[in-house]
Amino acid sequence: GPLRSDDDDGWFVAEKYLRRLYGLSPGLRGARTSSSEFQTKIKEMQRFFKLKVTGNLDDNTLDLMKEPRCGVPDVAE
Amino acid sequence: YNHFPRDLKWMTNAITFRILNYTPDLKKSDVDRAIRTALNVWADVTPLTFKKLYQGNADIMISFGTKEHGDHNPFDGPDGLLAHAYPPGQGIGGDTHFDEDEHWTKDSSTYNLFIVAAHELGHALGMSHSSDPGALMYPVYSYATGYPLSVDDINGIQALYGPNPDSKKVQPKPDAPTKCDPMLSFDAVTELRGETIIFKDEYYWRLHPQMPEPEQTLIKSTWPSISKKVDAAYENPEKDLVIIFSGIRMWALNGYNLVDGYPKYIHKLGLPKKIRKVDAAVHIKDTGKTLLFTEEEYWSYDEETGTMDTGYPRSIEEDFPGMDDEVDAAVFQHGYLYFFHDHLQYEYSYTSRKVIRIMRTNSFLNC
Repeated sequence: GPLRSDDDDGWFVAEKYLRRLYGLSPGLRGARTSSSEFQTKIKEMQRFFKLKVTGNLDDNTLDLMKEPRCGVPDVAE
Repeated sequence: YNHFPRDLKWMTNAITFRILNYTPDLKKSDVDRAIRTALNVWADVTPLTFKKLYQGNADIMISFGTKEHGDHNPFDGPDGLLAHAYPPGQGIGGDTHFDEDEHWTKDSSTYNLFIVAAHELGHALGMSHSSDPGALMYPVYSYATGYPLSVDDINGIQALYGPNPDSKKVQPKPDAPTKCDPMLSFDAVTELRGETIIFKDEYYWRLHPQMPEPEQTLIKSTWPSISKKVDAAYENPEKDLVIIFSGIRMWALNGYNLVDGYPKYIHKLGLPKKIRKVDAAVHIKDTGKTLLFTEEEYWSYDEETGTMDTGYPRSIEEDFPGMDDEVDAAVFQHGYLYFFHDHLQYEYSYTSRKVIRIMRTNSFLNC
């Protein structure tokens, strides 16, 4: 298959992160731009970390996702 | 701080724990010490006690594992997720798992087991993640020495279990300064290879031209060996060095790395012994001079000759008309000198020798 570009890699990291820690539902979704659940989860994460709440996967948000962290789900049980 | 939904907590103050296996990265005794010390961090501020079991079922079962390790909550290999723990409850409740794919240490290299354990055991006692970057329960790892709990952590755990009846004295980790506080002042500001670093109390903000929001970090997390508070800092781009002042000592950074041979005494620059601290420092690239501000005066240091210019100190008020008589921090950007004093910043034109604008200090942080 084709190699992932850096941009794709960022989305891969973000998707894994949001699924794991923000309950992003798994499964196939439509085009990224219309992915409102993805944006909602990014906004939730940006709000918690006091980043600029844009719902977009900017470098700042992605950098924080790549930081080492605790894996306890933010929502219990 | 946050708790888990329904404020999950242990119904007894006498909690048991058991270490099921050990990481090969550390001596067994070091792991035992890290866990015990991490538990004591919480015991010191609550009525909780922790008894170690060697067999059978304990409230908090501690283990090291990789990838899928038995709880359908797999780890992800090196870096990324470091550990997780379950809130108080029967069965898996309270259990604390560390990712064996990490390299565990007892110092600041890679991941310090004590710090991660103190965070995870906070979960095991009912603490959820905090959004305060200065709190132990903030979900991103950062290394720091000293007592790990912030006031936020202490308030959170005491809301569940109450204070320690013996009321042991603890010195909480300082609160992180709030960037948009209208009364915010700076300790020091410097450029660092195109970024701007702002020091305030025991933290610093990092401003990157491509980052919309400043990033806040404990000074000790990045540079464990420098003083916890910084008085002044400046960048000499020709030498690719940032000099950091704290009291009578100064350190040099090349990028984010400390340069060998430091700390040195500030008097090596030619300052008289009676000067015990530098309030602010700024390097003027066009002249090759570094201005050092001390109380109501300033000195001029020639970077090329490594000597203090004659005719100094001079009065700040006289040479920088429109400025206050004292300076907390200074930085040279876009052809202007920016001075900070208390909650005000002064944009000063070095060529026309006048103050162009006066703004709040926090506007430098996009507030």
